[in-house]
Amino acid sequence: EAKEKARAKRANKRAPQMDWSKKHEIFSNF
Amino acid sequence: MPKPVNVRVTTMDAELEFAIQPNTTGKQLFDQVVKTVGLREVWYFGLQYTDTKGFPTWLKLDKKVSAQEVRKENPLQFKFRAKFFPEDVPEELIQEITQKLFFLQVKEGILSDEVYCPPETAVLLGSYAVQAKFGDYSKDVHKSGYLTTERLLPQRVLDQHKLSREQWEERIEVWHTEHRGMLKEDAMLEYLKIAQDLEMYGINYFDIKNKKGTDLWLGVDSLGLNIYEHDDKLTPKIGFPWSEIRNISFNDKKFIIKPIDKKAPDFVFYAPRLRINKRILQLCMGNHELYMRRRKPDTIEVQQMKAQAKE
Repeated sequence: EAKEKARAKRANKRAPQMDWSKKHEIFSNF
Repeated sequence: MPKPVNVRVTTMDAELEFAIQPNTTGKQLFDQVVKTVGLREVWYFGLQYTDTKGFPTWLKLDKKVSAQEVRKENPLQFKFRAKFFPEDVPEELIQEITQKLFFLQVKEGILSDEVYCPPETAVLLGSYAVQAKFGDYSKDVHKSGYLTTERLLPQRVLDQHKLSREQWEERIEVWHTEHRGMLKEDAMLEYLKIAQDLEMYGINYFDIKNKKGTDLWLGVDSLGLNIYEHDDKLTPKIGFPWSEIRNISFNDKKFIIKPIDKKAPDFVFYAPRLRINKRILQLCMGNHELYMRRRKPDTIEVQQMKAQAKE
């Protein structure tokens, strides 16, 4: 169970998929 | 005959001394180290030194050592460290020496709180580290208190959870007994397989700003670039996988990412100084090169290594 919990974090390492204009929008609004 | 220069190189578990010539290149020194250590998977590693301004810097392999701004000491001091990380440890790390060096470096990063690790994972990792060091648990050999002098858990975990030192040791001892029959080398690999999923594992963080001047984190790793808000290094908000990037470059403090899709606008951020952009670009190029290499057939040398490792 502890191993599964650790493995579940793998998905957190990549940002959500989005197109570049959306990336721009989010980045400039930070 | 020009006067030799004394050099000390510390790996994660050894200290090596060399006398090099004034015209010795970074690569020649690096080759001497990997030959001495018996390492063939050299593409992950580099030699790090403290420069004359006190900043950690990677030794350039194509330049003479004496031509690089290594802090003047006798002997000159270098650390042999992993500079790039594999995408998947069990898939890629072949030699035991490579696995051990990664294990020791990653463990140090976790225990020193450089890489965040939640408590329950920290206990599990601690038990694998104990198995890697002591081998199978044995009542006769491992008397009560055998873990007392061991550095088992990150300080943050010890601070956050009011358990006594004995209680932490008990928990780890329970896991240690569970690992019975596991080879030390396998315990190191299990440690790495779990650690590689930690959010901050294998990520190089850099302080950057957007055009508005908001402080953010840039993360560079084996798969690409990520942007994090300044108060959360665990959750990437924007990602740039290598596959979406056509080109990266910088001009003084300004860093530019050009997308594969030419219709999409360039992405710009700002580093505090030029030197940081140089380091970001260096890490991007190295990681991208390994990313591409993984997607090509194994070289003859890698095939040989895998065959030998199997033997």
